[in-house]
Amino acid sequence: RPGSCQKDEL
Amino acid sequence: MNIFRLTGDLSHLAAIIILLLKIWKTRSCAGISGKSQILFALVFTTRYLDLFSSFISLYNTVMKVIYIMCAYATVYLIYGKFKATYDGNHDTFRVEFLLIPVVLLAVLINHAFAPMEILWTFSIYLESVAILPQLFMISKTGEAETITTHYLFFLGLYRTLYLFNWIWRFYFEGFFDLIAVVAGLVQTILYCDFFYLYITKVLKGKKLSLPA
Repeated sequence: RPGSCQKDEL
Repeated sequence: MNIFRLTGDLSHLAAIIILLLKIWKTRSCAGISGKSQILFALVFTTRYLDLFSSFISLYNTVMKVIYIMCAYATVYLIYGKFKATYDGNHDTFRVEFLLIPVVLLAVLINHAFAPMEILWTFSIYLESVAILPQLFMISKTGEAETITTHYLFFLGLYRTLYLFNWIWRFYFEGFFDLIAVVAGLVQTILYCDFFYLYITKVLKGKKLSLPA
């Protein structure tokens, strides 16, 4: 899913 | 997790705690924009809805919960407990001028047209400009308490460190998120003028006051 990888950030 | 990301998060946490402690210890929220604090509470609420849908790490969950709770505690202190000290006359930034464009932008430019994704994008865009009511308030009164400038410094430093984090992740993990990076750049640029005053005045022991 595009854009899902950054969701580990706050 | 790299050093920029970790120090960025800790800087963010420091900012939030400094503001809470300032209000609590002085029993006053004079000079603090309640509007900015409401916007930050809205930022955390819309971004951290994934607390209910996905687990990333204990660190991630704990930090999110702390940020949200502190944001609402700050709003409560300003509009509830210490309402009498709130300087509403100077907190006159028109928030709808931020919210309407940010909502439109989040609906138009996002990674995926899905409710959670749009809310996440909204929170990223809103965070980048949420400090404007606070900066507007300082420009209006022409001064800020030193402790308030420490708060602003750590809050600005946090996103600046995230920029280095994204450079790091681009080179070592192939990670790149255009929305976060552009919004983070905008957010950092908004602090540049303040950073200059902080370094040239506050760090030399002077109070931050603007020429009339």
